[in-house]
Parts: sequence; C-alpha cells; structure tokens
Amino acid sequence: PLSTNTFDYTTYHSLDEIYAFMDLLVAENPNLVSKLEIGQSTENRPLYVLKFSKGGTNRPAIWIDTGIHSREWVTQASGVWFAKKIVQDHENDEGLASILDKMDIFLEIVTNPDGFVFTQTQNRMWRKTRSKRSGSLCIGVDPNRNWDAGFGGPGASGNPCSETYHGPYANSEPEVKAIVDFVKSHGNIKAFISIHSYSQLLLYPYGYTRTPVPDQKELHEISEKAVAALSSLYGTSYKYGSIITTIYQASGGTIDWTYNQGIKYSFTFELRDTGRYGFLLPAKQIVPTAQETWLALQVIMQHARDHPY
Amino acid sequence: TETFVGHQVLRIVPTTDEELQKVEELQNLEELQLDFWLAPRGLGHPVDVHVPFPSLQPVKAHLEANGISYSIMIQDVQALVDHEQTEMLRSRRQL
Repeated sequence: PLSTNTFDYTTYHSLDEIYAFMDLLVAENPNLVSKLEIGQSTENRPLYVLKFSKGGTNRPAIWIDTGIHSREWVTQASGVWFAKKIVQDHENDEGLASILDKMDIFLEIVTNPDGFVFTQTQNRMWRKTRSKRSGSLCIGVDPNRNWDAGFGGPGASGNPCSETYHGPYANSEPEVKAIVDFVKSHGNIKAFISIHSYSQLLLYPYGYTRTPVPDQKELHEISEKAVAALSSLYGTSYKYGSIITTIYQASGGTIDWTYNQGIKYSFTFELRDTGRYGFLLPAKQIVPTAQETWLALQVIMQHARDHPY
Repeated sequence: TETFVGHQVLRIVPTTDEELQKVEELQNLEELQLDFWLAPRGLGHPVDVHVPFPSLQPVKAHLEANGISYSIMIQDVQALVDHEQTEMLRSRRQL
C-alpha cells in the first residue's frame, strides 16, 4: 500500500507487511510517531516499538504490546489498527489528545517476530519463541513464563517441549529481555498492557501467587469500567479479575513482573473469541475486536492520566 | 510446513474432580502431541484441545470410557487455516 489509508486492516498480514506499515506510519506522521529498535530476536530480527509522543522528555508513558504469543494473530492485527487509530484521533478525540498531552504511548505490535514468521511459513499454531537449547530437540520458550516474577514456580513447565516452558533462566529470551531493559531504562512507564487471545478476559496481577496485589481494589474497579466500555460497542462479554483467580496459576508472567517494578496499572487482555474459532479467528472480526478493545484501553489510559503516581 | 489435515479441536468442560484429573492426565501424554489451546483451569471451565488426526481416536475413546462429555469446537482445523490463507492472498491480489 502506498499509504496507511490504503492499508487493509481487515486482513491478516505478514511480518514484512507490518514492518512496512510501521515505516509508512512514521513517514506520514513524523511529528507524532517514531520507531525504536529495542533489541533483536533470537533469529536476529529487529524488535520494533512505535512511540507516539507530542514532545517532552521522558514523559510518563503507557506501554502496549501485542503478539507475544505468535499464534494469537488477532492481537498483532489489532495492534496495527491501534497504531492507525492513535494517528487518526490524536487531535480530534479529546480523550486521546489529553492523554498524549501528558503521556507517551509505546506500542510493540510484533513482540515475537520469530514465532510470527514461523506461524506464517511452517506452523500456524506456534506459540513460543524460536530459541534453541543444547540437550533438547525441542525449540522455544513461552515468552509469558520467562519473566522474573515467581520464575520457575508452579504454573510453568521445566520441560523444553512444553508450550509453557519457562526457559533456562528468567529473561533468557531476547524478546523478553529487550522489554525488560527498555522498561528499566525508561523508568517512567505508568501503565503496561500486554495483549493476548483468546477467552475474552481482562486480567491484572498476580498469576504466580494467591497474595492479592496491594492495588487490587483499584485495578478491579478499572477493569469493571474497561469491560463495560468494551461491551458497549458490540455486546461482547468479558470477565475480569486477577490472573490466578480468573484462570489459573501462571508463574513468570509479564504483568506480574511489570507490577513488581512499580507499574501499578498492569493489565493483560485475552481478546476474542470464547471458543468458536479460538486462535483461528476470521479476519472479518479483526476490526470489531480492535474497536471494542480500544475503548477498554482508553479507560485504562485515561485512568493512568488522571491518577499520576 | 505443518499441516492440520484431519485435526480437530475438542472442547471439554470438566464437571467433577475425577473428570478434571483425567483431562489433566492427557497433558502428560506427550506421544499424543496434544496442544492445549485452553489449559485445564478448574471445574466448569472449558478445556480446548487441539488433537492431531492420529490421536483423535484414542483421545475420544479415553474421554468416552471415562464418561467425560466433549464437543467438537473445530471440525476441520486445516479448512480454517486454508481459508485464512485464501483471504490473505485475496487481499494481496486486490492490492
């Protein structure tokens, strides 16, 4: 496509197409959007993050990532839609404009590019990274079990052949370490949202322990409002709660780590659907999914804007 | 390229602790090469299992022998994957 206006948001795209989209978006909006390379994947693919900023230096920021599990295609596709949405609305939408007046937004659309390419070329159902370890024929680590929060505990597997293999040590995966390093060096991220599919859930920490987070009440209230906003568009029903009480114990998870770093507004989404198509969600549902999710994201972002800490 | 001809995705909703245990046992049977799209999480919660064709009969037999009801969430995984590919190609051709 010659511009992001002719890009087809109603279909799934390859990694090259998404990376080309990013470059187009930056070229069309140089005063708002820039592209950062925060690291490289196991197979030496660049890890790109789009930064949406109206200026300033090291402003408080919101982080959104999609595609950490590569087979969850509706998430990367939604991330592409979010990027365009931010550009479209950053001036004419009062809520988004006021968010960007005070905060930056970082968006990593393809958080696991090696896995994503593998889903498109070899195995549509690949979930993990593509790292190899001596002593095992099996490849890959679950990038949502590789974080330094209850690492290696119950809720992750030590079997390299498992879909929930936590890896040899925390942050062993370059895709994870890149985000860890970025968050630590930035030091001013106030909201962190990691997007998965499927199940239609909005989750907050913890997953590795039953001890409630100190901010549980506030996070629960935010979740209630976010889910209400999401449902208002197409009636899609979501459940919400902490990871461990809503689904199951999961150790080494992303938002458990980010919360323990002091990022209070740490959330995970599980997008559509609830089990008709699962990971094979038809492309015609990409835009409706992204639209409704965006409403929930705005609730979280506006809360972060209005409640500095 | 991995193909999914003959693969199905089954949905199991354990209603008793015994059923849950039987479903959890399936996770340890690596030779079946099951892919749990939704892992077991407790009674009343769905468990979605992507079952390759060679394992369909033994898995269904195991569930039926233990009185565990299941439904077929996706009858033909390859058909959905093919449809996805077709749609992507169509979009590229249109462009």
